[in-house]
Amino acid sequence: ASVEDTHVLKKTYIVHMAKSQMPASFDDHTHWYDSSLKSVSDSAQMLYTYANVLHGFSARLTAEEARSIEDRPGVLTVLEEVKYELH
Amino acid sequence: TTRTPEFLGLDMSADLFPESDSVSDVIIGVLDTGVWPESKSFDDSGLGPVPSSWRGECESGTNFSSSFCNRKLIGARYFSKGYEAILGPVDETKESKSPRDDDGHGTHTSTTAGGSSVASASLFGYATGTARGMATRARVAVYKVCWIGGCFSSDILAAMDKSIDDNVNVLSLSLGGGGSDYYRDSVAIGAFAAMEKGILVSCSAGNAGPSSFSLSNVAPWITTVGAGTLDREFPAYVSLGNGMNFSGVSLYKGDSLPTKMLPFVYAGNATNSTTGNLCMTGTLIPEKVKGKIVLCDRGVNARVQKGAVVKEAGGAGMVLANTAANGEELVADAHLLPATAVGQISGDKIKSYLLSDTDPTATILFEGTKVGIEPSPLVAAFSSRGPNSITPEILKPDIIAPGVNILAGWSGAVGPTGLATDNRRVEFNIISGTSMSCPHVSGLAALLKGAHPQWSPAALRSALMTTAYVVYKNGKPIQDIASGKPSTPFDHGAGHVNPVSALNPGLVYDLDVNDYLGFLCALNYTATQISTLARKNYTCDPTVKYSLTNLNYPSFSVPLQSAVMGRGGSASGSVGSTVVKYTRTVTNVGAAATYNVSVSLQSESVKVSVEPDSLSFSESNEKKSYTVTFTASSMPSNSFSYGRIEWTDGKHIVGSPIAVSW
Repeated sequence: ASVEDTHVLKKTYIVHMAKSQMPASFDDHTHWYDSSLKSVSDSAQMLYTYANVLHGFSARLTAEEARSIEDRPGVLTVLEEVKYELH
Repeated sequence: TTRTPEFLGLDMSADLFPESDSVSDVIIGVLDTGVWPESKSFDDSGLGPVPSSWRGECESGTNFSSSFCNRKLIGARYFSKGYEAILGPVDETKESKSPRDDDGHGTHTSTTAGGSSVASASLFGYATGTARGMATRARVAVYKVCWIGGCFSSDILAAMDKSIDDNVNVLSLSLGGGGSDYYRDSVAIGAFAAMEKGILVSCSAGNAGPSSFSLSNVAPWITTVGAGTLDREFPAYVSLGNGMNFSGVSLYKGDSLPTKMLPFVYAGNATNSTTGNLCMTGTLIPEKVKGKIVLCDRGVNARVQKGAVVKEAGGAGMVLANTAANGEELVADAHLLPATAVGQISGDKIKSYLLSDTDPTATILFEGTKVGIEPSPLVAAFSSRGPNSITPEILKPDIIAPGVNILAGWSGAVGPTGLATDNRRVEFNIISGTSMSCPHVSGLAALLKGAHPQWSPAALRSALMTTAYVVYKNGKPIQDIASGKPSTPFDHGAGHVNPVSALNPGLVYDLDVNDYLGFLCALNYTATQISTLARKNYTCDPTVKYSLTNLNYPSFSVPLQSAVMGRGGSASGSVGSTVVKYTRTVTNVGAAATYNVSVSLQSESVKVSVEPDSLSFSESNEKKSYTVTFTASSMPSNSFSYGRIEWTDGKHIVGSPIAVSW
């Protein structure tokens, strides 16, 4: 089941990108984010792009896709979604 | 809120604060469950146009129109993509896909921080008074990130991202999520960017007290707020058939109990369930509780839920008894049936009567609202405690503020207990938590920001911390409800907030983004980890000896174990002793003055010296540095000593707490 989960179950990940490493072929960082995402998943949808708190985006990915995108150029780190609680 | 303005001295010092002008330019962003815009606390009478700096919006959605915003509530947004990606589409029959607050928590926190004044506010007549936020003329922008299923980091980050675009000045987050490293913690990541933009980020410390190492939101660029009590209680006495009386608290309003004594039963003896003593749903046997007062033990399920369970089973009333987990802390609730909460000591005695008397009887006497309770404040038992498990060299929490039995605005979509079966609707509710103390500090920070618009978030926090108090007017130290003993800096941080003094702190400990980047270097973060927080390449200089302990923080945490291991500080020592040096720089924000230092520390095992012991300032914004040397002899692990460093020029007292850990 865990092998299957790796390939099928999607979770939300926050993908931090090094904006300074954006290839010159892109004139807009959101296109670069989108391209990075599409390179690991045709079906993955971006939830948000972030401009101030981080450079990057959040998306639903399988664990395998998350590992793959970590290896893409310009990707700093990929963090799994965390649930916070009211105090 | 009612009472807290008086408790904090805001009512006596209206002339000190620039309420009419610059505070109205300050915008408080609140990330929470949304807002109930119809609350009278969002009346915008007397407020001028929305600040020209504002870039935000009032978003429409379910039960919410952009026209609901005004000159007080200037922005309202919602962020649900992360939530919906995990839990499916928002069920709009249960919660509004809009900034609308269907929970109450967000309306409570936002009105606490920046609500307008509302006369004759109360909850069923309890806590009556004029309710107001801490910064009545500040503007409020709400960012709904918490839903029935929780608050997800992708949404929180999106809201913080947008709030920075919108140009808020203060961010208030009464939420938390575990204790991961700063580069993994979305709130810490978002707060770093906010800090860089000059936004003060105030967060709740958490309700996991009184356990040690239980804090949330401990990044040094966050202001971490614990909770204390007010001088107000809502007494409701339990009177037993044997003539004994026990004090408790309650916010019950409704049909009274009969004037005669009623049969009294312990829930643990009216159930077939092993957890029946907790009054869990469906565990009480109706025949055994009908018409009786039922004693339930606190814990596991919600306090108000226990009352609903007793009521459902036909009980006439409830006594809710604390166990060791909560000790003597009494939290009042607006129960659905006549009920009161008692501390563990009283609870144990009542149970003893219940179990020994063949025909136990009781009644509950509701006494309304009492103010002037002393001593107050007390550190709330639930308030999360240090040491800081991520960076023990940074003392957290930073400060405490009122967080117990706080009255503030509430949602019209839900009753005061939050239970689905509670059909009552109230304009104000009384609830407790560090969620409630955090927006007090957020609002007070907005007041300070209005008075000192040029101050950095660190300077604002420093002013709040160094002027906080740790003793009552009679000179005795602030007490901790959990222990019944004096609280320590791990419980109260720098102490209880004192906004009137914070307005004119004399000296501040300032910090900018480069100081925090140096702090990350001292943590030995990798370049990637630093980039995750700083959003840029930053290379730690290999020739610089970065120090955790030299971060210019307004408090001193001295974890000797870390120092001996050489964790980013300057430690040395001889046989049997450890010497640690901390350097600080203070900025004069007052007139020319000479400050002299005094140190108090209740331990023979640590010697503290300060060099120089006098600092003279000839002009405003002048900076001076000093070094504190801690010389500690050997002590068993998990020994602690606490103290205080104070600089004074005769007019100002600039205090910093010390916590030494072996």
